[in-house]
Amino acid sequence: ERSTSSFSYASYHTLEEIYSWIDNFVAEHSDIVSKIRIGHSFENRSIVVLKFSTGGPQRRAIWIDTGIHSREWITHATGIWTAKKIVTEYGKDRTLTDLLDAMDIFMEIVTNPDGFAFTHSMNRLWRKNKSTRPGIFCIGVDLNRNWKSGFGGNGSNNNPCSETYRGPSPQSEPEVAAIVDFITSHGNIKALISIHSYSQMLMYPYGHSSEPVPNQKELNDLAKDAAQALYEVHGIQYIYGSISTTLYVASGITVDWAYDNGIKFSFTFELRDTGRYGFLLPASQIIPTAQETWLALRTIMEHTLNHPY
Amino acid sequence: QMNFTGDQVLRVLAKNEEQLSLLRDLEGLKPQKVDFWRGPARPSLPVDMRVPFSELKDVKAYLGSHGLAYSVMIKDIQVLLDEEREAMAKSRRL
Repeated sequence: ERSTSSFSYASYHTLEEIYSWIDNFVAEHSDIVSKIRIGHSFENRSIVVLKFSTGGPQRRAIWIDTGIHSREWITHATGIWTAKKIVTEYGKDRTLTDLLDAMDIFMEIVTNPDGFAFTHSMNRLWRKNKSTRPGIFCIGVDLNRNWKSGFGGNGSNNNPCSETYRGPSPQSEPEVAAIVDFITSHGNIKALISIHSYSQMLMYPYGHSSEPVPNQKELNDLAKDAAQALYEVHGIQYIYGSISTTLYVASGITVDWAYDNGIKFSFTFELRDTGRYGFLLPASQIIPTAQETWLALRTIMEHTLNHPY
Repeated sequence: QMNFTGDQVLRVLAKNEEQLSLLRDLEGLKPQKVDFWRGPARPSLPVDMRVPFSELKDVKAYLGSHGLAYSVMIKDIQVLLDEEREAMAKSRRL
């Protein structure tokens, strides 16, 4: 029973099931995967990162996170499938093999564990984390408005009852601070991909400003290639571009922080919803979504491998 | 667990910036009542919002009175949630 081969990748799972899967996954693939606890959530749950590595200290690396908005269940499910895909394809897929022979991949599958647990126990549509502060009635901070890049600007909210509440200060939330500390101390992350859902988009910085980033052309070309690779799997069309021009102005977000901290290949996905389900994408669509996302991720990872900086 | 029976997700297609502004006003008027799944961003993008059953009449009246065209994207959220829970339970049994 304690095997990832009996795990249903076509089903949604609770936090406990995912953490149990992680432990089994690491045990089964200990030659290539390890688990790192990078911190703890507001409610003291472990924040866990999977490290895919074939050896070597502080190699160039790629960061992937899913589930920062807890109700976006398709992202966690896609992250799990992707992790399995990485170990399955290593040694078979030339691109992935070359990548892992030279670089590491870090994956944080449950970026907001308190919020995710809450979506299973109390409110399926919860988006934020679960932090509380004395004298403030509403709970939770939008973890994707809490980063120190454009913090407090347009497209974030200072009302604690808002779904886009930014929190009292940059990186005030332990879930964000843990990632910042980890990535900063690692010092060699070359691509960061933050996966959200829904509405089928692939975007790059900036969110807080409509000014094009210095690498706008390269990022746009890469997004175009990745969206095309994704489209060729199941015919799902993604739009792509900078966050502020494609979707909306959003301040204090993950990928802006990453870009401003030297991670050139910073992207964020909005996975599919097919225009009908929003955050309630049926489980039957997990694998098709993950399959197509994989091709886009692979495109970005391959470019990162071949374009060192 | 919170029950979403009768709650709907409305998809609004704003024609211009003025109509988007009306939707943003709605967010301000009912910050804890209307949950924007896709916020008012630009006229080319739809706006999706979850509206509790208790607010449906008021919100639909607001949209109608301002000439904002909408469709019902999800008719009853709880139906989808029940299906989701059943699918998870079935998967566990298997």
